Amino acid sequence: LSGKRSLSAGELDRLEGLLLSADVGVEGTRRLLQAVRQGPSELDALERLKAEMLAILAPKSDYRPPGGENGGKPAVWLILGVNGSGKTTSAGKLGSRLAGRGLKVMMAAADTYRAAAGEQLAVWADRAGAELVASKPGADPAAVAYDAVAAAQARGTDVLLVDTAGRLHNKKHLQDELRKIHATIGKRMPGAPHLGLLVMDAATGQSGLAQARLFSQAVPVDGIVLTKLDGTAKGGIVLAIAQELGIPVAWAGTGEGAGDLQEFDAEEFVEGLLG
Amino acid sequence: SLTDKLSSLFKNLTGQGKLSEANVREAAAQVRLALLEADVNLQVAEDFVARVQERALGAEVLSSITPGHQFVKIVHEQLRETLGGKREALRFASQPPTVVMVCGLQGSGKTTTCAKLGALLKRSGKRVILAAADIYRPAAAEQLEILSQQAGCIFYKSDSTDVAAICAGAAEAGVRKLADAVILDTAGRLHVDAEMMEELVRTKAAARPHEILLVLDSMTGQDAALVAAEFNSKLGLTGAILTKLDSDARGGAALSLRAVSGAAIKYVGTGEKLADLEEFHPERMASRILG
Ligand SMILES: Nc1nc2c(ncn2[C@@H]2O[C@H](COP(=O)(O)OP(=O)(O)OP(=O)(O)O)[C@@H](O)[C@H]2O)c(=O)[nH]1
Ligand SMILES: Nc1nc2c(ncn2[C@@H]2O[C@H](COP(=O)(O)OP(=O)(O)OP(=O)(O)O)[C@@H](O)[C@H]2O)c(=O)[nH]1
Ligand SMILES: [Mg+2]
Ligand SMILES: [Mg+2]
Repeated sequence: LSGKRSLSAGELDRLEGLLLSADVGVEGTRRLLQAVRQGPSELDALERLKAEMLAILAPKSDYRPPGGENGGKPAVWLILGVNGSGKTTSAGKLGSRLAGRGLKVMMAAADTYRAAAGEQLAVWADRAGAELVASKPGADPAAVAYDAVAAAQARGTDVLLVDTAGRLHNKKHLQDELRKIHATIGKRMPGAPHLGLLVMDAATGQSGLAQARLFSQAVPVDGIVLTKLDGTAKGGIVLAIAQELGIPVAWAGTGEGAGDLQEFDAEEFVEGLLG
Repeated sequence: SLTDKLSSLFKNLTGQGKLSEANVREAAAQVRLALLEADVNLQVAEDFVARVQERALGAEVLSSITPGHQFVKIVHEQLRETLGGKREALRFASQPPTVVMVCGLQGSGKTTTCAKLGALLKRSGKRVILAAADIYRPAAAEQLEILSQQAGCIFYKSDSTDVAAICAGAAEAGVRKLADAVILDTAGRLHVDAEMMEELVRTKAAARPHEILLVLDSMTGQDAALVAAEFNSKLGLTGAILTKLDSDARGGAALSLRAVSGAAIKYVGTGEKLADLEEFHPERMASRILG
């Protein structure tokens, strides 16, 4: 395809197939093909496509600064997403990364529902050399989050990572619980949480868009942690999410170890998607 | 919905008496779009639509006085048939225990599903062992032990670092303890991780499961076809369980899975509680996919 100014019908079909197979979606694919057909004529078709995808993925606004208001400590990051997407593991990876930079990290096990969730996060806290705040199963997750913020403030923690239970975006009572966790954190520390990270499996289909819509209606979502990119799924759904909601991908999960986390690189992502 | 789109498509045509091939092709294109929006794998969707088109171009639709109705009927029928004409339940071994190996991608819901399956069998009076075969994931055994207790099953684990040996041990424990079923909860793994897939092949050889079930997240998109094909080609799946159907995902992964591997979906996960495991109903899934 590279080097061609205009594509034949057959080539457009193949390009459509490539995009659809990458979970870009019917509507997203239609838009991209239109951009390829109508794009700046000095670029070849492939360059037009890449330029359009990069434009879609570019963050629309700056992240909210990860520090507290007036640079206060701790920076509180809320980790949310559907069941099994990789939240606890990603919280662990982030913890190791931040600790590796010399920051004092604390983790809050605000998933009080899942069997052995606290034990799972404890292993990650240990790996990162981070402190852990947990409670008994069945405890109020908002209370755990509140106590963790208080503990982090008292101990001069730089970053507090709050891991929450997996929840489906279409379950109102669980979205309400997430809102309550968010609000309760804010009660203890105005302006917190400073960052909301939606953890999403790269193999997610069109449901990913609904996830981003509904989660961002419940709490502010500043970025996506796109996990399991070491699989064969391309994660094309993040294009629709960026297009419709302006939510950028912040991190890419590429494995199950503490080091398997990278800052999201849009160029690399687009290259990988286009094969 | 698709039915609305198709009926409006055909409504504008009824004045012309019978359908032309072009009309059928247009309707088939609508079906393809609906399937893609439902996360059906592209190749699977195109094969499906090609077959629908073939049938529709046959005598049935072209000479029908209600071509729209007939076309929709063909689509529904073919989808139901592909998803599994008749219900397939768990196949019990002639001699207990029935060994069930549960596998799939990371986070798909295997551990929870193993416990749900154990609870289901327990409710029907069976004696079940749940075996912790995931030796990698932090607190995996702890998670299964808690769920096993809640499900009223016998928990089995071993300190061995040889997963195949652990599973063989669990199967032997099943014989000793007169269990009806031994369910092996394996670690999540990528279908493209050669070493981990090889571990499953060795585990199959050592534990000789009667059922090998792929647990697949119903929110999975295009990748479901490749995942199902790979797990099937390495292990020979005897069935599958589709999880998180309580989401709003249309669940096209079910069609992809069935089309590429032939594995019948035996159960569906419909929630986080142990009771949230139901029988798979092909006609309900068909309606869900078609939206
Ligand atoms: N291959 C791969 N596996 C991952 C990645 N991120 C997480 N996982 C795995 O995905 C599975 C689920 O991870 P968790 O961290 O427990 O997911 P979760 O979102 O916290 O799950 P719930 O709390 O139950 O909703 C685990 O087996 C992880 O090791 C990744 O980037 N690549
Ligand atoms: N809503 C919903 N959640 C489910 C369903 N099945 C499993 N889950 C949840 O999905 C998450 C992951 O479940 P696990 O059983 O840990 O998944 P797994 O496949 O064993 O994960 P790994 O061992 O890390 O690969 C948990 O939060 C479960 O409660 C379901 O049918 N519906
Ligand atoms: Mg978790
Ligand atoms: Mg598991």
